Amino acid sequence: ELNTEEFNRRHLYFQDAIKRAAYLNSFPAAPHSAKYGINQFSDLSLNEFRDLYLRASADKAPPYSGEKREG
Amino acid sequence: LPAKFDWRDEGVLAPVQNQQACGSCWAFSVVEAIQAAHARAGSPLEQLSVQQVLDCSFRNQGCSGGSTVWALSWLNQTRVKLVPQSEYPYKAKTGICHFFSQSHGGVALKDFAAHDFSGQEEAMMGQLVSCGPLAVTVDAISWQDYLGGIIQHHCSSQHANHAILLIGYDTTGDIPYWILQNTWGTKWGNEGYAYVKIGGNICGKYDPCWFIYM
Repeated sequence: ELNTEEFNRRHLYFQDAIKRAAYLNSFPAAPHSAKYGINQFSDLSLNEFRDLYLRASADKAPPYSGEKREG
Repeated sequence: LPAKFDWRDEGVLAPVQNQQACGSCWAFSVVEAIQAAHARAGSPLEQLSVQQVLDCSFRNQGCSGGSTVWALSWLNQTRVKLVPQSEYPYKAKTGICHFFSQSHGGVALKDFAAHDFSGQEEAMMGQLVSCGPLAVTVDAISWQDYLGGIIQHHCSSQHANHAILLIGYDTTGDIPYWILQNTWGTKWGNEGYAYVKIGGNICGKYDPCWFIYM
């Protein structure tokens, strides 16, 4: 149902995902190491993925001291 | 500490959820941690409303993003009761906050604590075992292409951008790893879960980390 322009854009993102996976899989891998490849996010650009799914703020917190809290 | 531990074995976790095209990870992470704490306190496991947190936690931006610590602070200060998911279902879009009377049933947060566990993996394991699943933030930029296995590279410890639930660890194999429950459905990763190597603060997994008391 995509128009040609949208289809071509998604196709490019998909090709980018294949290149990214090849790069990520190229590192020396120990047994049970992570594998990267095609999944449900492969037709999203990096920016689209970030904008849609990586929306948590990084907050500051005090270092864990091991002390028990009262109350 | 046990060599391995997994809260999935204890019946306090709901199945893997799917946040869909909505930046609601922060709300899922908080609600799932509260569900687990509530179940650990002896109540039947009940799925609570993520949509309620998404719509009503006013310092956050709904599907446009938010902070787990702000959501927890809001729950702590207002004593709002989280109602069951069935009464306030998830819609994957920000909506108008629905109010419920104080007499309406639900689960209220009693207290919470936020900590940075950088370089204190054993302490974090201890908190995980004794306190329950932990809401944590990670750098998940490389998770777009993740298919499964133990993540050992490709994420920084400096740019946390995704909230998830830390539910266990396993140190019995060659590569010790954390077990994380994500909210991208069961087709992603290891049937919805990610494994991250223990050591070196990979993905900034304990920088910072929140755990929840009920």
